[in-house]
Amino acid sequence: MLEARLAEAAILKRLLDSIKELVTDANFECNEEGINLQAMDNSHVALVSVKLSASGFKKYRCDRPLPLGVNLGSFTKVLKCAKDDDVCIIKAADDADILSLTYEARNSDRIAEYEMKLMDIDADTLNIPDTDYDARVSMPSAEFTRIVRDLSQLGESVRIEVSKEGVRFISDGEAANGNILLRQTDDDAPPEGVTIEMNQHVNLTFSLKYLVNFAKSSTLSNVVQLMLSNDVPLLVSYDFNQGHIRYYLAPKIGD
Amino acid sequence: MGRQQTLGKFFQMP
Repeated sequence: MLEARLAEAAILKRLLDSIKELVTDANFECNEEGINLQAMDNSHVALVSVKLSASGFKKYRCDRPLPLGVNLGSFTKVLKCAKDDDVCIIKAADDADILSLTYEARNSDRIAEYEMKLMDIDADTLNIPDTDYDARVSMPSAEFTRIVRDLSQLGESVRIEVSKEGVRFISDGEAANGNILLRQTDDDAPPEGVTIEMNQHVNLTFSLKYLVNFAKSSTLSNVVQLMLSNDVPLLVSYDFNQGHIRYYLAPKIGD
Repeated sequence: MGRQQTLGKFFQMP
């Protein structure tokens, strides 16, 4: 069985908001170390990977590995019924087809109980190879959100270039183009500043609609890390106290 | 602008 008590429902609400438009159904894989989710979007272009550590919960118990197959739309609806600062308890019995959620109000005696149907999901888990990335960029997550939103007004794709100069985001639209250069900030470290580590010049093109989607995770962390190597998927990573959310995005190649 | 790759090319199915 699983019994997990989260100090604030907000984390789960934000996580669901970050993945619900990318993925319809997914397995939350629970084991004694915590809860993991890995899922690809329908077109197999993007993959999201979530980790919630057992230590990030106020109380956590999972006797044996338990996959909780969830429709993310339904889960989002049930979580909307929780206030951000409610204590959130999730429970599932072994082989059960129901996930139960309890929301305990912080400042009153209100206790709300919900149940959600679980489903069997046949999902392929991909082996993601360990990669030594050629470039690693750390920046305020709000800045990344602004860049991808701004450029998505102009075109469908963004070219990301990391060089000695800094990191440049370039969009060539049909009617307009734009580029944004971020230099490493010498006097400011993350979360406010930008740090760039580079072993090799990197130049990759990605679809902006996915990046705009990933940027929703800025509610979970003030900092985002971009890891890039030529001709491999981009890794966009947000770390927070209880775990992380990571996105992988396959690049676009020449015309 | 460019052809979209899929992840299957880069990541292995177990």
